[in-house]
Amino acid sequence: FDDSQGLVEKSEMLFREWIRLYVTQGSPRDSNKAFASFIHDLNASGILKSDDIITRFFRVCIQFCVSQVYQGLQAAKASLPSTPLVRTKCYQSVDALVRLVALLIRHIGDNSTTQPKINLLNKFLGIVAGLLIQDHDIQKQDFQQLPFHRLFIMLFQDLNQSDPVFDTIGTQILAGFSNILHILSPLKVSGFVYAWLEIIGNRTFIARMLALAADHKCWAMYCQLLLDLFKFLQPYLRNADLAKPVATLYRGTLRVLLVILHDFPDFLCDYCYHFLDAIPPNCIQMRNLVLSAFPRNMRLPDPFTANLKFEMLADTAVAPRVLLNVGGMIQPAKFKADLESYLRTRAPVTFLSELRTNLQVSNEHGTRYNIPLLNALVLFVGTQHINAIRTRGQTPSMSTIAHTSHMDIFQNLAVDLDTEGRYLFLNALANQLRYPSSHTHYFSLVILYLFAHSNTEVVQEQITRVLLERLVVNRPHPWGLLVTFIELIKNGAYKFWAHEFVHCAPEVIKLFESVARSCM
Amino acid sequence: PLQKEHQLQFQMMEAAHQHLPVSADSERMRQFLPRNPYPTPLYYPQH
Amino acid sequence: MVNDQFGMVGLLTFIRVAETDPNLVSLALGFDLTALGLNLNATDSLYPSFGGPWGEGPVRAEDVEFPVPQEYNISDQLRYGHEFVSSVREKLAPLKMNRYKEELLFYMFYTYTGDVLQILAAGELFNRDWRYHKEEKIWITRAPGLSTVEKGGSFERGMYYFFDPISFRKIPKEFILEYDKLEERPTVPNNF
Repeated sequence: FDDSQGLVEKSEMLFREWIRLYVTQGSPRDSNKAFASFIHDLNASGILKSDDIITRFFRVCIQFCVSQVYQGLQAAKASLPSTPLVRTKCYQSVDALVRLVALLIRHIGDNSTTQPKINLLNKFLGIVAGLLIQDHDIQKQDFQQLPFHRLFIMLFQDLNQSDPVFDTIGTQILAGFSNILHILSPLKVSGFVYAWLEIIGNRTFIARMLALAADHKCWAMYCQLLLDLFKFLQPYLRNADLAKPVATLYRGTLRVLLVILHDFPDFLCDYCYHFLDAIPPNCIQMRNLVLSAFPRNMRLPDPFTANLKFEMLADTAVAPRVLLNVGGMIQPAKFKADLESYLRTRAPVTFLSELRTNLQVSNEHGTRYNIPLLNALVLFVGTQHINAIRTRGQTPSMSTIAHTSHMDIFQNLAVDLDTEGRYLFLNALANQLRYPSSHTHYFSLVILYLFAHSNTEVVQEQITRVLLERLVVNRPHPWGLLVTFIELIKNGAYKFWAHEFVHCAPEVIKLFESVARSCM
Repeated sequence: PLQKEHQLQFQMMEAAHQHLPVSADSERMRQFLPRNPYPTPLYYPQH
Repeated sequence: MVNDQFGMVGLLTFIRVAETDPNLVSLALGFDLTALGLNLNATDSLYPSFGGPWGEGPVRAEDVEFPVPQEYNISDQLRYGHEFVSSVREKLAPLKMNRYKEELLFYMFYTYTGDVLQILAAGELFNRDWRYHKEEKIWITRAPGLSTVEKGGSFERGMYYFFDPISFRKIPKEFILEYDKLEERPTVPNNF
């Protein structure tokens, strides 16, 4: 507000001059000569005199670019169908502004102090974000993603070119962009969601965040961005019937996840638990995609190997990395304290009967249970159990996991919960069936144990349902899931084929036969 | 059913779906500069 | 058996629906992820050429940025004046259009738009009996060994080769050729 008199006109005039210089003297990669003359004009006009004036100058320039793009797109709509040429005309002022900002960041301060550069970058990103949110709220369904999208992605590319100055602030550049994209998450600015995914799925962005930043410094930031996306998708994916805009977004998300699975499987392995809490239970393929990731240096044994001895694999002794604070997620504190007490001493005696209540959040069908809490509980109890067994000098097996406080909890959950709760609990167990590891081995045993020792067919039926639905979906399928299911159907001890639910309908029989054929 | 907040978000998403980003939006403009500019007939390719 | 959505009957429901309305179960049964335009069997990383969430395939080769020596960026050099370019040009062999294969001539015609090279290439193609159709905006030549089927005062009909700049190949086609639609010999500047 309250721009000083003439500032807007002066800023626009200067910016138009810069655009002219950028087009006539600059090049796709280099505008140093143009900048060298322009910076004098900026100084002389007082634009660089104070933080406040620079901020207003940026605001005016961004608004100019946005308005140019809107006019360009509207003119195209009014005349012919939008052609690539019309669209590229919209890029020019945006690209010019991006180049100016990149050069200002490069040259501000001196090379020994990087803070002014970082401050200027964050200032500019913040102004773009603020104007974006404002435009989104004002324009509503007429909001255009293009100018903001291009401002962000082109600036990102300019600042990530090989340059000794930008290299010294590389991590801060990535942090700045991640932060602003988190602020502009689809939950906040839903009209920007497609451009937002285009940015975080951009090959340069993926390269910088996942491949090139040393020591995986940016992995946590990228994880947060994916979680923002999953949380946005959640309510729309809970309904089976996907509207076209949601289907488009979902497919785009799958493409990005596939690239990450192929190129950075360790990232999915490390942040698996974070993602599983955010992916809705009915998104089976997306969940399988995350669960199928295995460390790059690992060679998976063929799950269809005859007589595969899971417990003999060397990887069975190794626990996967768990970056989530699982214990901290078990709330409230009294519940955690009672849980730990029960695991140690099987007291308080009321713990098991109260367990269900602690996991329920509402009475509304479909959202009755706290899924992240259930996932954390399963993982916590399981890892405690593995440690307890190892402390006794043993390894997890059908006999060592039996008759323990840990198995009491799992059996109680299997029996006491209603069908929805049991389905979610069994999902939480099946979520641990990944690549060969101590967790996959242990939880495979737990699932098979529950199947074998259940006194009601309902539990066995739902175990079958949870495993089978993860197998009938299109690939990929996690290794641990395949190994567990093969064991269930091949090992006569489980009497799998004797159950009524296996033969309940011709389609189910056909399905089992088909899955069994591919397994055997 | 979607909560009201999600319905509003969906409306914005639906509108944005009419203007999906295209790949060129994320790419640098490629400017070809003629080394020796020469006026060519308009019916020749110009780009 | 469990009589709600969380048992085998629930699974059976969406298997049955998949036969009549597959879109309704796209989340449950998933997509064929090999049909999303990604080469999942590639041994190299996919991200350097990833075309984005809605790309149908990898990006075009010319869009993949790669750091090259500054001297290679001739376009940048041109902006700053012609000194560097002139000095390089003096070291290059002179152009001899009549020595170049057809492929190269077409490449020059379609790439060097607005440049004298486009005219020079057009001139050489004309010498080799190619004609530019001003309306179709495409190069045509007679198919050798095939005579004209019909000939009038202002037109002829027969088999011709069209040069397709997309597939970069000659494609035979029967065509009615109106002579006034063909470009005359291009005016090639003398000093090149």
